[in-house]
Amino acid sequence: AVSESSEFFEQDFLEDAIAAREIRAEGAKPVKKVNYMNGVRDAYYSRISEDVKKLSKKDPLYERYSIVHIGTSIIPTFNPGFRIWEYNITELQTEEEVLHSHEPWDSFFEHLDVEIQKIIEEAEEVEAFEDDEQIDSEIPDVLISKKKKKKKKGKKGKKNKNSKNWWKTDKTFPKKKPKNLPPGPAYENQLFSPLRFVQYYADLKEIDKQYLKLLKEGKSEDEAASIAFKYQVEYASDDKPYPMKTTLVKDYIELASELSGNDKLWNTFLERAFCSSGYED
Amino acid sequence: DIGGKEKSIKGRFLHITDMHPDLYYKENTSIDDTCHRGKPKNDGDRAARFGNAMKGCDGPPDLMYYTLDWIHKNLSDEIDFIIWTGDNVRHDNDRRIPRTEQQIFDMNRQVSELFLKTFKDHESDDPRDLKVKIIPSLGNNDVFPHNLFSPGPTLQTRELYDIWSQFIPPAQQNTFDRYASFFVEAIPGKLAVISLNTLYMFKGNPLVDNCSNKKQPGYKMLLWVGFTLQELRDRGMKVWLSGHVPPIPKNFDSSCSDKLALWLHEYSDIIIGGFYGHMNMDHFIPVDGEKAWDDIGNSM
Repeated sequence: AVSESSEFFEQDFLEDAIAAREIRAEGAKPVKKVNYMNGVRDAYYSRISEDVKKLSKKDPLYERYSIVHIGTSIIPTFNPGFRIWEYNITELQTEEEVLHSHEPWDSFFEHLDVEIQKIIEEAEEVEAFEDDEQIDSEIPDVLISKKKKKKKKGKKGKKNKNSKNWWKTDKTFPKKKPKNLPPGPAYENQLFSPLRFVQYYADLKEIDKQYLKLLKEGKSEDEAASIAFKYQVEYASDDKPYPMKTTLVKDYIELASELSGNDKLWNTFLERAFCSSGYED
Repeated sequence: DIGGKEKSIKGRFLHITDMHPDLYYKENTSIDDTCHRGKPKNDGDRAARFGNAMKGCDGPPDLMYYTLDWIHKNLSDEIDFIIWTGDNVRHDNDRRIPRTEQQIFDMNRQVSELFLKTFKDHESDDPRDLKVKIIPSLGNNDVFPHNLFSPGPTLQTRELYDIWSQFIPPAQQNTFDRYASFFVEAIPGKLAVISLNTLYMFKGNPLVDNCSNKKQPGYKMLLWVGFTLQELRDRGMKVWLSGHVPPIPKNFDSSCSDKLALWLHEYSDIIIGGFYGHMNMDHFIPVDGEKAWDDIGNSM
């Protein structure tokens, strides 16, 4: 059960992924990260680029996609960095407060525990029955005791995996979204829509240079550290060379498509991915 | 808020991840000796006060202290909540100082207390009040042994609840014990942030296999995700997801990444997106929900 993109990923990057995982397990210098990013470009951004024209007519808000945002770290694998997100709160300032009477969270969680336990127990019962059937099919009929045959008769029916709607009985699959629901804040600008972000970073080389200089000038270690250490804006989502109007899904899909075909933009994207550390493979 | 106090919403929040502070880090030691000991061979081998980019050492504790202090001084009045996606402990990369379970608990507790101290609401009478809500999630280095996290309840889930008790709503203690996941109403009644324990879906966790088998913790956690999302939808709330390991095929078993992609897709009216760490690189991955349905259909 390997999806196309993961198959692609596995084929091209399996060795790198295993190596990288082993290295990360130990914590070490970054290796082959440009290679990984190029893999992301090929497996995701380029594929989107191929479909984007067709999709923009059929699904103009790109509701088939959702975005996984992966943040840069504080550990100096590259430079340390973090991100401030800005989101739409206009409606909060104007909307009238409507009081809802919902079940208290306490009772929701009480019911939730019971409900999940019930599902698991039922599922285990069905699974045990399937195991029985498996054993029975391997044993000649005459050897199965009458008792077992009786037990088998009384058990719940096996779910039919060939049925078109097999997934409807498994609650780890969601029900289809009701068609009357409007697009969420990720797709259309509304309350809580992400609008912009600012990426901060600490230029460790510069900080160390400044720190050593201040020590030479006679400052104490703590004084020098307090003066030298600072974060600064690395870039914002609406900065050139690929300014995003907002940070909705459609902006990301358009950016992915642009990045796939423009090496100059891609190089800036890589520089930012590695937190302006100058990393190369 | 629930205490009847008025709080103004700023329309900003912070995502911070992977601090990996290393209490053995020593300034001016050799980078080649994991920044723990030895004389540097040359200037390029010198462990700097705040660390060196791309050299492979963990974070000096000062980098963490000064980072949180800088955020507190410059940004804490501007943000509504903090999404903090884990890995708060050094890597196991020094054979002379192997990590122990107790050290990992202690470090998680220290970092957690640092967050509480930094973002405490000094104007409140209640010592537990924070200026901003904080939503932590569990990293693969926050557990012992590294990457291994078994289905709860376990000693580790209990200890973690104790460490994060000020961040996790008390009503969720039992569910946290089972899934090490929870959610916080970042804006009460309107906006929630789910903290997912991604280790139950992580390929690197040898104690879990997939999200298809009903006995797997990833399967059970998906049930929790489903019920929670439906309840949030019923209440008219919107939600961000967060966790340590990004839910992509590189990191997750495909039965887990595909199923999660389905939930993202079918609840796209309320899910805004997700924040993750682990990879150390700033980038984004578009997850295709319709393709996930096709993949699952084909595989069945």
